[in-house]
Amino acid sequence: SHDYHFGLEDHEGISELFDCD
Amino acid sequence: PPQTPIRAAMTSIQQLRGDLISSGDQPSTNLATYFKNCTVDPTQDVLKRLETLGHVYSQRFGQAVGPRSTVLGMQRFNLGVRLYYQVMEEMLKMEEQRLSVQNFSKLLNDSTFHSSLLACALEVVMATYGESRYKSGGVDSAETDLCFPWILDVFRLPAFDFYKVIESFIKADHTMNKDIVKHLETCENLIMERIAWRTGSPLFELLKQEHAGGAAEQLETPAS
Repeated sequence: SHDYHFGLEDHEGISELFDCD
Repeated sequence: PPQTPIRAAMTSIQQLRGDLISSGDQPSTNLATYFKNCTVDPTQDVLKRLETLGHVYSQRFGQAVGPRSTVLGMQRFNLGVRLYYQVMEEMLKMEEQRLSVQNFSKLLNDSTFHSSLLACALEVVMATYGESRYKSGGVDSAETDLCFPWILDVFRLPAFDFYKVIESFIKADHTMNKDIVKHLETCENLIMERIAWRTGSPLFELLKQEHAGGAAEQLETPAS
């Protein structure tokens, strides 16, 4: 297991990050 | 029992190769379905891009490591492609669940998305082989020539765009060991602290757009 901090909210994902929402 | 660094690296490599054996070097049936569901089928662009980037990557790998290493570079690339397809499929499944859509035409026809995802997959492969992680031995060894952000230069990829895929990649790749996750986190921090702020970064354009959009809004009054 790792301790990476996931910062994206539930309504955020790869589609929004690449302006595809 | 604790492993020696070499044993740990060999275990990591075996695990990566084992996980990717079942992934083909072509899109799976599920992934091909996502491609076909797009308004514009991206399959041919994806395959053509991989051919071009494979050539570029193996040439640069050979230049960085040594003249007989081009073939080794191609092997690394092929592993990276398998991981790229595997993670892409998982990302799309997660997006389908989150958004209740099956047509990802805009995303899958975005070449920056594909280059970023492939670069991240290759960074994972190289980190697994110990080629891109920073070594305490200093800058003289050949391995450090492949250190992040080497891959960004090879793919001419802005750091800010590469940054966008990191978190989703970690979420989608359930088998990644904690050392590799740590390495991607290190890349992320390097981008946020330094590389994304270099001249020519797309971040500045985004900031301009945000600023222009907010200019008409009233300024908040200071809190009492």
